[in-house]
Amino acid sequence: VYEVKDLKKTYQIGDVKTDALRGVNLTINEGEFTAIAGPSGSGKSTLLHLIGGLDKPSSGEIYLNGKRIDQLDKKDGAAVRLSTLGFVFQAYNLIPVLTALENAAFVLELQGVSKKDREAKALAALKTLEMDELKDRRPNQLSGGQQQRVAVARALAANPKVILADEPTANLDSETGQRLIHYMKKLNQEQGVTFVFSTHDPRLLEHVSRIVRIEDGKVTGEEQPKPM
Amino acid sequence: VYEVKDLKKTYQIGDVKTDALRGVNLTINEGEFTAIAGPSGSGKSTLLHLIGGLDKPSSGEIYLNGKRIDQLDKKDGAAVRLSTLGFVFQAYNLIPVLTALENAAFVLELQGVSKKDREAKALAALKTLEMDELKDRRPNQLSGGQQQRVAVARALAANPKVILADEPTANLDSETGQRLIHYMKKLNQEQGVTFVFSTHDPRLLEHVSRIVRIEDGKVTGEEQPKPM
Ligand SMILES: Nc1ncnc2c1ncn2[C@@H]1O[C@H](COP(=O)(O)OP(=O)(O)OP(=O)(O)O)[C@@H](O)[C@H]1O
Ligand SMILES: Nc1ncnc2c1ncn2[C@@H]1O[C@H](COP(=O)(O)OP(=O)(O)OP(=O)(O)O)[C@@H](O)[C@H]1O
Ligand SMILES: [Mg+2]
Ligand SMILES: [Mg+2]
Repeated sequence: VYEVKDLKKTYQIGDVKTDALRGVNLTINEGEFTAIAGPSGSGKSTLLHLIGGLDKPSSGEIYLNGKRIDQLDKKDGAAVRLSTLGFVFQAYNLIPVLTALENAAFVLELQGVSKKDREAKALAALKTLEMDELKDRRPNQLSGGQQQRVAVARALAANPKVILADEPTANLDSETGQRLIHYMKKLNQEQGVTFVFSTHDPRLLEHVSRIVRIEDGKVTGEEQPKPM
Repeated sequence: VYEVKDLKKTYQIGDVKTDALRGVNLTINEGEFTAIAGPSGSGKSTLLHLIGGLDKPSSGEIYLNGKRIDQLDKKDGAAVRLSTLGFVFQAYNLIPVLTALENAAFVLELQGVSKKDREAKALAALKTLEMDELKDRRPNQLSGGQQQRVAVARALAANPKVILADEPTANLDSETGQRLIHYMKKLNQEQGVTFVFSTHDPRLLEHVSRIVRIEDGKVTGEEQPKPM
């Protein structure tokens, strides 16, 4: 699914350069349930944003299903993302004026799905996350963990083949988090959806088949806690 | 420190009422290191915001150091908060145009502390959270966990006697989270600072002296995992 070669990302602030990623090499195969783990500031979100086509690297190459995606223009990059990927943001990025249902349906709307169909699919995704009763709430009328679940529902609603999730359980209590993890694992095992998480959550790390360790912008090693 | 009597909070959306808190009774004594724990949506943030004077209850009474604070007007409420409380928000609420240092110094600025003094105190708070090197960054130039630490630094910088922290370790990896927990515990044991956390983090729950369980807007019980 993903081939990442010598990926680098440097931010420039005034005359100070920050090397967020210093040469990451990574392969993600179809059907993986893999976590990127590492300290705060180590580059996890940066890596996910780059492979998600949401930002351009400073150098290096990213291939998604054999196609090079790191140098696509805005329009082509958006088309690839829309058809293949689901993204859950660390800060959710919900639209304040839309309801939970409309936020969850947002990707489907961009894909041109009819209102009737997209609201049915969005409602089903919200239902899985126990958020269907709150479908008419705006984000500022929801708790932190409820907002997080709407962000996850949005990524799931369009049934993408690959889901990139940045800290998807950070604001969830143990039980709600466990139910989410079990649901994602089910999607992975039954429908072959590929998952790449960035996470600190030990309860999620218990369930992944592969953990890629990252520190200071470089991959430092990996573990396979469970066979696939 | 806190006396909370039959606290209720109902939100009205159109003609639908949501009872976020249904009659909470709680006492917090000076020097406690206490967690409010419960499922997503159970009322933890609502409770913290009410005792933090950031919102008014629908009914019930809140006493802070013997003084009733739930019906204060905006100006008096702000004065109490400023002199006594530190607050860490679940969504951080950092100011996008200010640097990490300026954000951390914000409460001190509201208190009228001189620029020289407040920047020294804010820098010391950032240093404790290993964020001093990033003091000139704006929030959107920081990782999720780095933003969270600036939010904590802001609450610590003014040396309040009571700190209310809503999910302060949600976006921190194990080690960074542990160092923050140890620092807060040190402040508690050496300076008698009272801490009330809302948290799901089992690593933080391990360290608190008292856990108040909340479910569906009501306190359902409590535990004392460690003697004080
Ligand atoms: N402005 C609002 N209007 C309507 N309902 C609200 C509003 N704000 C919060 N709620 C509801 O009040 C309840 C309690 O919310 P609160 O934010 O206190 O939960 P929480 O325990 O902090 O959850 P989490 O662990 O997810 O952060 C939730 O069911 C939430 O949907
Ligand atoms: N716009 C930016 N300008 C400068 N530096 C940045 C910018 N965005 C991120 N960084 C830096 O790049 C590094 C990696 O950030 P990233 O968000 O990928 O970390 P992370 O592993 O996701 O951290 P966390 O666990 O705290 O979410 C950090 O040191 C961060 O300060
Ligand atoms: Mg991150
Ligand atoms: Mg909350």
